[in-house]
Amino acid sequence: DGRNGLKDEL
Amino acid sequence: MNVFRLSGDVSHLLAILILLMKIWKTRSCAGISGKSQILFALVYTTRYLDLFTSFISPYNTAMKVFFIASSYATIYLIYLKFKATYDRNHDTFRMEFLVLPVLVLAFVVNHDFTPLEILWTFSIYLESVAILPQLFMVSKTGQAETITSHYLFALGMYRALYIVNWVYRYYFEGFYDLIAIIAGVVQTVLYCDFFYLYVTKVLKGKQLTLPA
Repeated sequence: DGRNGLKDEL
Repeated sequence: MNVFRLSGDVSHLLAILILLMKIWKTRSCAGISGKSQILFALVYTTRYLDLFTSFISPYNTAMKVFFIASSYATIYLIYLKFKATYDRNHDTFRMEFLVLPVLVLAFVVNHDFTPLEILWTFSIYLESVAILPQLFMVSKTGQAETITSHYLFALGMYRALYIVNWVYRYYFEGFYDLIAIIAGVVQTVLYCDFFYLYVTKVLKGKQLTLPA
């Protein structure tokens, strides 16, 4: 997954 | 959650509340671009589809639901409840000029070629330019009400604060997302001219007017 752990952002 | 991220979220929340209150209290959406609001509704709808697939926190869920609901409420106020006050003659930016290129870009430059990821990428790209119809409207009429200026300032600050949050997260957590960063920088740069006018005029008690 390319989105390095920023899935918690809005 | 760091202080920059939280401030960004608060700024975003404040922007939406300022806009809703302005429309509700004055019973008018004069000077507000309905097209920018349609684009924002599209942004939140396509980005927060992960509400159905992953749970992060009550805070995260509540904010997502609020952003989606408030964007549709704003559209309702502009196009139905107070449509007589909607300044459609000045809201002439063509939405397809933004949506179509952004859609193509989302298919070409993304992290993962899956429906949810492409929609997320589309929403990030679209958010970066969604304010253009509103800025175009301000430049067309040459002015903005002070309350509209506060709305635009809070909305612009939100992504600027997110950029600081990304720098912080890169240093302290090692996380970064090039798609979000580049789009976030584009989004913030689009507000720069407005920020300048806001600081030099609105904060000094004058209405925001553009030189003829």
